[in-house]
Amino acid sequence: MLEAKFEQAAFFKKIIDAFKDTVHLCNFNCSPSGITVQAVDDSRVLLVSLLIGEDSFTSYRCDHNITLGVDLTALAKVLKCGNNDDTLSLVAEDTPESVLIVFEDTQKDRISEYSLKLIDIESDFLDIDDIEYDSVVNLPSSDFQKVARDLSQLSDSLAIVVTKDTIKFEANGDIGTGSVILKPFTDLENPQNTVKVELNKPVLLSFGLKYLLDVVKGSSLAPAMSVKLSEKTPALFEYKLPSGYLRFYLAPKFEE
Amino acid sequence: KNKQSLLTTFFSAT
Repeated sequence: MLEAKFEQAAFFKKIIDAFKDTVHLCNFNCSPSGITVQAVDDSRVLLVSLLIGEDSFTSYRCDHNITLGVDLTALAKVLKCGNNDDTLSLVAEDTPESVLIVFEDTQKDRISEYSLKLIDIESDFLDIDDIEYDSVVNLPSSDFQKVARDLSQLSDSLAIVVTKDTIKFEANGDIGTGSVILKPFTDLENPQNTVKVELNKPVLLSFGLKYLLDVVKGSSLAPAMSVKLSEKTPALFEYKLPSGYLRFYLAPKFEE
Repeated sequence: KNKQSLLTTFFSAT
């Protein structure tokens, strides 16, 4: 039996909105320690890895591992039916055919219940071992979102070049070129504005902007993010949740 | 020309 209650429906909505355009069908793996999702986009270039730890919930009970195969478009439709400030509970049997989604407005004593049909999803699981990254950049999510959106006007590829004290984003397209340079910066009053570079080795990698525009949808989840890069290795873009994370692994482009 | 690589080149599927 799964009974997982979020204090605010808005939190779960934001999580789903952050990756529903990347993958459409995915298994929510519910275990006693929380809920995880791993799913790859149809082109096998971008992978979503989500952990919603049990501390993300006001109450959480899951005695056995339960898999919920969900069509995210359908889930998003149901989530629109709840108000942001409602509590949201996910309820499912041990071998469920559907999941119950319950919104409660505690002030007005209003309860709305939706039952969402589940589907059998067969998906490969990719083994992602701990990767040693050459470079780790922490930066405001909104900065990275703006860079990706701005430079996507010029090209379908974004080069990210990290050296000791700069992160340079470059796009080179038919109409011209664009680049944005960020330098390390510490903001003690607003730590989310800090730009930090940890570097073992300088890195130059190129990524499809089409995929980066999906990645930056995670920005609504956290004011700051980290980008972990190694040559010829998928990059890791991470948005931390109060208990858990939303990670995107993106395969790089390479010169032919 | 830049070519897009696939995740499955880097990570093994189980």
